[in-house]
Amino acid sequence: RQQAKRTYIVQMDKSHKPASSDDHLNWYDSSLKFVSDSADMFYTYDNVISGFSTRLTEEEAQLLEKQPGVLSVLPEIRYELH
Amino acid sequence: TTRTPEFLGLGTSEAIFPASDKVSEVVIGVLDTGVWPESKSFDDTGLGPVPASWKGECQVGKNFNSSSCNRKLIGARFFSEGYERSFGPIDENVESRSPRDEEGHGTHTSTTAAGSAVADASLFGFASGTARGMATTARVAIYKVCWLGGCFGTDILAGIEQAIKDGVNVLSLSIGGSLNDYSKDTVAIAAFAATANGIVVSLSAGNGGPSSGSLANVAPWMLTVGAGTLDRDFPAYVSLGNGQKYKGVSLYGGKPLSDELVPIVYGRNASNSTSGNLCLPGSLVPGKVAGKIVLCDRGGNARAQKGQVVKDAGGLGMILSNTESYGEELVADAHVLPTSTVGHKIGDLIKAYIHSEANPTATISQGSTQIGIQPSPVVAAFSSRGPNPITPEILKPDLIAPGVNILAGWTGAAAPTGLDNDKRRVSFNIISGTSMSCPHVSGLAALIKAAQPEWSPAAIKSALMTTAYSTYKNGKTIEDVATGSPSTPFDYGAGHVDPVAALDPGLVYDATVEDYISFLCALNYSAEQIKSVTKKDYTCDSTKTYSLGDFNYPSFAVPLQTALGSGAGVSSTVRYTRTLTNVGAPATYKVKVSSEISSVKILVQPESLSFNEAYEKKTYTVTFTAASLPSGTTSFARLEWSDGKHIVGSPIAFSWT
Repeated sequence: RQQAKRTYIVQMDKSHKPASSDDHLNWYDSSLKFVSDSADMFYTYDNVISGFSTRLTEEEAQLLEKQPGVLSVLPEIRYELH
Repeated sequence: TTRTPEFLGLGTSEAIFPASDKVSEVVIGVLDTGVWPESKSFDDTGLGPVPASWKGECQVGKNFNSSSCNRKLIGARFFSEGYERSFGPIDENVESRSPRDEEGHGTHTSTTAAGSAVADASLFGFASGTARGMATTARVAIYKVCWLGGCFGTDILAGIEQAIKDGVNVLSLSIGGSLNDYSKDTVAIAAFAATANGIVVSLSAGNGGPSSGSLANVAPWMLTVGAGTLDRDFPAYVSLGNGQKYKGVSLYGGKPLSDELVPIVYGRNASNSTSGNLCLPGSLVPGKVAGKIVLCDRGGNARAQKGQVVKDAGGLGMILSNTESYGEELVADAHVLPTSTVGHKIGDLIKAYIHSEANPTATISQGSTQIGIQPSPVVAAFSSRGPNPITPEILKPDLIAPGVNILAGWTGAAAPTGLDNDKRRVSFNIISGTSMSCPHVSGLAALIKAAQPEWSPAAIKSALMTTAYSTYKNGKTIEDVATGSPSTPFDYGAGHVDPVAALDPGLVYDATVEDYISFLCALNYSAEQIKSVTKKDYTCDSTKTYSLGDFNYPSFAVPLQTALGSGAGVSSTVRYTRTLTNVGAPATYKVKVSSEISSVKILVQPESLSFNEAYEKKTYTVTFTAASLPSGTTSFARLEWSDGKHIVGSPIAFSWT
């Protein structure tokens, strides 16, 4: 069944990056591809967090959260002007 | 802004402020709806080359090119991926896929923080004067992260990521969302990274007041800003057929009503809808409204939109009445027809008149801008209030600043009301919110940064907080417009910002990344949660006792337990520790504690601290011994260190649960 996708912010723990992975972006991408063939990273972050933004189904997000080196998978929050 | 510089003492004490060339080394990054670069507030006359350390750029997009930036507006970028992934591609007929601000909010906030001085500014002649930002020569960098559909967390995170890379010194965010644990709050996490990079992060407290516990942006590394009024008013008078005359406010600048009285009707009685009193779109029956003044209740839709609804139905004017929850707070708007916004009490009197007369009549006349209104400041009803819902041991908001009826720069793409039908365009607009108070503090933080470039974000925040005032010159506590009664630290935090005093605070409560990590340990955060917030590998020492009371915050919040089933005489004792850093000349400071509650004993040890050199640190403890009081009880005290020249003040808030 096709599930609705929503945006998530994925925090990665770089200390878990496998030695076999040349750079952290490849590692992020392979972690993401493990749970979804179609998802892509539309932002990567290095200063504020180590991680990326992507769109996933809830099931994919739960699966990604269990992957080694994944610190958290946070649903995106919408903010408003004050 | 045209009044706040004088109101804050910026206009009269230039001598003690940092030189403009030092201020021009400071970059304020504003995450908002973008920028209208043609605003005169971005005139770069007299500014030297951009700081050598600056790595930002002027991102080209629709209606925005590299020449849109100059030596004032030194950076402009936009972040829309998150928005577009959720909402679909931006409709470029409606909003530009560029840093351009077609909403107005971002231009208002950025010019409030750091706009250049512009003579003869006003909105339809209201609030006229020279408009300037708080740090007139500071540089501005805009990060457009807010779009018609809102501000998305992924875009905000990307904006702060870039702002850190670009080299901003102060970040200003007049936005908020739902409250979350810090490890799940993307803005709190990003603000932590910015703070760890030496950036002061100032955020709006929210407009959820006067409800208690309504705050946003409460992490202790954030500078959380509530809103107060200025000493300025925009009167608009209501004259009734019974001879009574009442004062309200308005920024209507068009053709006035004649002096002749015209029929007046309550929206509820001119509608087939149960919510006709709110004058929602389509709710008024033209046949019952045409040629009349309509009284509408505040709430449910935008204030200015109610005027448009009345106008569309053929009404001649509007009286906008506060309901009980808004109290007597008068927020002025650039209405599209003659309007007077009145407080709850006057609104009830006018409603009583309408109901008592067979043919009630009224007229509205616009007055001119008044200054010197007292008391001022008063806490705005809309300003969000404590206690802190996430960590009650940290008092929030941190302070208040001007946020009611603030004039600042505006977009050329939207009307002052923001209404689509309103075709008026203005260079300056007058609006209200904690969105407006936040950039005031961002600009003031930039001034302190310029004067003391080596100070940490926590030290700058402490300087702003410990020098804030909570009483008027007559000694009475700052009022809360929602109640008409004295306000409390849950409303104003440390008090109203006083930039002149903040430039010379004497002592500061400093904090490092390690202190923030200890704070997270005191919250029993796991190593994973700490890494989520800080990016650092850290395991709290299981043999060490971490206490929220020992976190070096410039204010005190003391949650106390009500002893269930116990009688009088049961008391609890809690001990807080603080460390002060001398940022002035060698001096001896003595402590003074004032409290409104005798059933809490407050003991400060030592009572005197001597500092012999700059940046010397001294620690003291405060012991609170409190009787058990009923759950829900709150009380307040104040702790001050003084060397006779400086007063380093901290509010104390007690709450029993």
